[in-house]
This record gives sequence, structure tokens and C-alpha cells, in this order.
Amino acid sequence: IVGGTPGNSPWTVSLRDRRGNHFCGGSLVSSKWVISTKQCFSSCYVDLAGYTAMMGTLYKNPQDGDPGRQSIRLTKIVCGPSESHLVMLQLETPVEINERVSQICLPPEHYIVPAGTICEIAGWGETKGTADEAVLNVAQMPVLENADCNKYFRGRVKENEMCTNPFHGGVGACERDYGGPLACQNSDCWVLEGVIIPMRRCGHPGQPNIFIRVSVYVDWIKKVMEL
Amino acid sequence: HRSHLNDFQRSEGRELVPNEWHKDRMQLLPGLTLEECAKRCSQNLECRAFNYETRPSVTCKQLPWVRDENTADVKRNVNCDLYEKKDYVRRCIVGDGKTYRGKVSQTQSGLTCQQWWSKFPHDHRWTPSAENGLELNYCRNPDGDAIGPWCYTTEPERRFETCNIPRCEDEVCITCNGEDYRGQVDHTETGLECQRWDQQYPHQHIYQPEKYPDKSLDDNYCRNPDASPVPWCYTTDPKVERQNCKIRKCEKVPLKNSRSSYTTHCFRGRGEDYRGKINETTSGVPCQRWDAQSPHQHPFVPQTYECKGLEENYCRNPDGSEAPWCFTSLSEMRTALCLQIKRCPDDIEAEDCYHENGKNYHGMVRKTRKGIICQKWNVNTPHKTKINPTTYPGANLTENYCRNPDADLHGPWCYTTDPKTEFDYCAIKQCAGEFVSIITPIKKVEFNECGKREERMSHSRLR
Repeated sequence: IVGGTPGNSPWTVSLRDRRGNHFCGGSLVSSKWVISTKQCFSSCYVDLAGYTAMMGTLYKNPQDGDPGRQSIRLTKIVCGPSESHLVMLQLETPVEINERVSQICLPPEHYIVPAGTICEIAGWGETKGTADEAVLNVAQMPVLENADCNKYFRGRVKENEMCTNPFHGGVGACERDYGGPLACQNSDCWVLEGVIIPMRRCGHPGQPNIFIRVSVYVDWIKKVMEL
Repeated sequence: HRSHLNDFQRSEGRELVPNEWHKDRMQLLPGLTLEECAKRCSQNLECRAFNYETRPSVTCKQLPWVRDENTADVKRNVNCDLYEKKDYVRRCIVGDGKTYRGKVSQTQSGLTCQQWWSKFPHDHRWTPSAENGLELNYCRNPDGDAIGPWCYTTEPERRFETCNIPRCEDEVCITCNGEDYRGQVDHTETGLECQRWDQQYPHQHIYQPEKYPDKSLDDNYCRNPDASPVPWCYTTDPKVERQNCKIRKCEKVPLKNSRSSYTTHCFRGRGEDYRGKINETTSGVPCQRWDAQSPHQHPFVPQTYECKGLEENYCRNPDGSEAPWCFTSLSEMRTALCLQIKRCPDDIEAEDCYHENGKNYHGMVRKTRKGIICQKWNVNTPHKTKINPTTYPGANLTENYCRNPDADLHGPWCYTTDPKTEFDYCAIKQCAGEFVSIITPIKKVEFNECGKREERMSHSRLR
């Protein structure tokens, strides 16, 4: 996260490759499923042997004795509808929900987050020197209506995407944050409204961030978990 | 720190089955650990292999023979692993080949070897024994001759000749950086013995064979699972963690960027065959040239990795990462992926189209967007169907045609015949010119089951 601060996001998970290195983010949507983005994986049929999801810790590389750390193998990848760029990842065993690990709500189908709603992104990715890369960073930003966002992107933002507008320039998701959450608060509940996807630049001043709009794919997410 | 298992070649889930003649010569040792079983076999000249069974009970079956087309079959058995002494199954020799116990019985010029027990046509003073391994007429090197394993020939004119069995380091050559090396060298360039990949001592490591099924991390043979410049292994010396192996390089193949699988405008799989000219990261940072060592020092020198297309500063994937990547020109950002390069479109053409969400689609497309054939709606293999003609009688769920019984907004789908993929969307597109808005505003939303977090904890920790 560029321009973020160390923070807490108990539904944000770190996806780890076979060497144990963090390579992308994800969000815990149930005790057995993580949602992320397809761009983090080579294909919808990738062999996940050796890949894990780590959660319950704020550190990018926690020590072995970290009491809250849970590291669970990934067993299955399911790709979303073609234009969604989403993947669902199944965990080998259910995660233990506690004060450090929590699942995030899904929005109602087709729900549109009102412009101005304050949401936050979280991740262990690149900070471009703006923060401590050893810990989870978060950044807050208000939702921007698609119509306004399209003024920046010349109409390229689609209905299945949504935007946020950083308060100040130079705040946004960056390398290795992809797949992580855009979480928005609704009363006292946090809702997964967006999934971070790669953009041409990260933390670029004066440029909104684009996310995949989760509410468009809630039916698919539930179907994957059910079937 | 050396394991006795290092003397053996493992075949997972296999059992060596004796024929009738062999049966009486098998020795059963119940309850031994794997290491102990290997030790007993190593120290016993009669033992050439062992079956290590884990079910119904742990049993070490020591066998005085190895696999052989004529006398001993290997069959599948998930409860058993087969270990054969390398000296008996290797196709190559180590050092001067004194320990070679293979079954080659012809000399380099094609002459048949004389039986070691025979003194005709050539008289000699060798006496076959378990120690010297002078069995039948197999090539051996009982005197440690520099010519390697040899034999007396059946040709009266030619007393003896070398069998020219290749040395392990020459038997299989490597191309590029040897990632596909599957040969049998098990010592490093300085002569240290390699540690088995399936063991965690003396060195702990991440390369467990079951995690890397495509890397063939067999026994303690040199391999290159991490795209290093050459094959390597962890060593059995506790002071030396890992070391390169010395293996012959193949003659250069002049073909450059001409393989039909190379792509230039998009990438397939992990993009190892991408040879396009994109030279900046997803976030627009220019890439560092591969032949430069600044701002980032790295091992991916184009001359070492000549098959990886490391030209200029183009995005490439020389190490099996998830997608093409590069070292960036920013000193504070070492590497980054080039995810702006598009994946190649599937070569599956839509044969049909559907209206709206396809709920009324009654066409005959029966494959998914990845080309996998659909499972029939009325069968339960490979996937048990919750949605089937019984639960959705009006949905026209016939044969294995793509349908949309649950009004999925993303179009017709089906259960798939791939056991790993329960369901997927079909290779059909929405009919041209149709646009249905997929979002509608909802005013009041309530949540109560998830998405909570303990704010106080994080605040106090931040302070």
C-alpha cells in the first residue's frame, strides 16, 4: 500500500508461494474460502500444491512463535465469470475465527456503495518507501461514483468495477497488494465491496483507484461455496 | 549425517513382486524404521532392494533382486514404497565404476562378454563373490581399471574390452540452466554427496518432492527446482548447505526464439514462453536490462539462461514465477510483475449465443469456456449434482447441454467432467447488441454475521 499506515484488517490474508513468499492479497469470505484476483495465478488450473494462505498476523514475515498466525494450505482454485478477474481459493482446513482473524461480509447482490462512503484497502505489498513494508498497511479513501471516475479514465471503467478517490495524491494499492480487499463499513459491519486489481500505476497522485465490484459477483461466490 | 537411504533409488507407491523362484529368498523384518531397514539392506551384500510397507503393518521386506523384465515385476501399491540399490539400477557409473552392478553385458564394439565363472575362451584368475559382484557375464571393474567396467570377451582374438558405460555426469547433458535435468548425478562439483530431497537433515529446506511434482526431486540427485544457473543439491555435509553439480552442457542448439509456443502479444500459462517487447512493470516502472547488474544485482545473466529470451529489458519469466516480470530500474523496488500483458484469448470460439442471462437458452453447446466437456445433468459423476432434472424439472436439463436453471447472471453453465472443477460457465457469448445493466441501487442494508473487528485492540497497539 502506498501512502498507508500500519493497521489491522483481520479478513485480509497473505497468499504465499511454495517458497513461503508473500505474492498477493486475498479476503476471507468464509472459514474455508478466500477471494482474490486471477492475475495472481498463472491459470485457472494451476497446481496449488505448496501454496498457502496466511492470516492472523500483522507481520509480513512473522516468526515461528507468532501466537496468532494461521497458515493453511490452498487446495482449490475456481475462476470467476470471465470479466470478473476473480478467483475463489479453498482452504484445506477451516480457519479458526478469533480476535485476529475474521471473515468479511459480502454485499447484497447488485448493491452500489454510495459515493463518499469511506472504505479501506489493506495489504503487505509495495509501499514505494512511504511506510514500513514489514507490516500490514492500510489506507482509507472515499468511494467515487463510476460516472465521475470515468472522467479520469475516458469511459473505460465498467459497471463491474468501482473507484475510490484518495484524499491526497499518492495513496493506493501497489505490487503484491493485488487480490486484497476494499472494505467499507456499514454500521458496525465491514463489507467486502471491492477486490484490488493491478493498475497501470500505483499511488499515482490525482488518479482514482479501480477495483472489481464484488456485489456483481455475489451470486457466483455463493454458488461456488454451495456447490 | 549421511543417510543409508542415499544408497537407494525410491519408487513411491510401488512394490517389487517376486516370481515363484524368488519367493523363498525374501527376508521379512517387521517394525523396522525406514532408516533402519535401509541400513540393514546397505550392510547386507545379499540385499539389493527392499519393499517398505506401511499398511496393514510396518514391514521391511529385504529382497536379493531388483526389477527385471523377466523375473521380477513392479506393481502399484499405495501402501508400499520400493527402494532399490542405485548400483544395481543406475544406467551410468560413478568414478571408475567399481561399484557398478548393472546388467550391460556387451563391450563397446558389440562383443558379448564371457561369463566370469568361465575360463574359456580366456583363462583368468578372478573368482566371483558377493564382494566383487562378478555375476554372469555382466561388465564389471573388479580391479578399478581406468577404462571403467570391462569384461573378457567371447571372441578368442579379443581378450578383454571396455564396455564404455557412460559416467553419470556425461550420460545426460544439460541445456540452458538445466531445469529439465533428470539424470543420476548425486555428488556436487567438489565431491560432496547430496542430501535426499525427501529428507530435512542435515539441512532443512522447502523443496519437499510432493510440493514440486513437476521438478522430479528424486532421491538425492542433482536438480534445479529454483531456476539456478546449474543443477545443484543440498549436501550431506552439515557445514555446506548447498552446492552446484558438475554436469556436461549439451552442444549449442542454434534455434533462437523460433519455437512455435512462443508468444509476443500475450502470454500463456506462466508466460515462460513470452517473447514480446513490453519493458515496464504493471505500474509503469521501466525494467532494468537483463545484462546489467545495476541497480539490482542478479543471477539471470542472458548467457547462462540462453533459452529464456533475456533480451534488452523485456518482461520475461526465467524462474517460473506467476507471470512475466523484470528487475525494475528503481533501486527501492527489486522486481515487479508485468501483469499488463494480456493472457492469450482462448481458442474456443463461441458456437452460439444466448439472450439476457441465458435462462431460456436451449441450444446444444456442451463445453465450458476452457473446452471441458460438460457432465450430464442426470448423473452424479464426477460431481454430485444439487441442480438436476429432479430438483429443477422445468429447466430443460437434458443431456449435458449448457443451461441456466438457477438464473445465474453470468450466463449458462454446467457441471464439468473434470473432477477438479465442479462447474463452470460455457463457451457461449451473449448475443450481440444486448446490454443488461448488472447493478441496481439498494437502500437499506443490514449485516450481522461477519465483518466485525476489535477496534480497541488495534488502537491501543498503534499507540
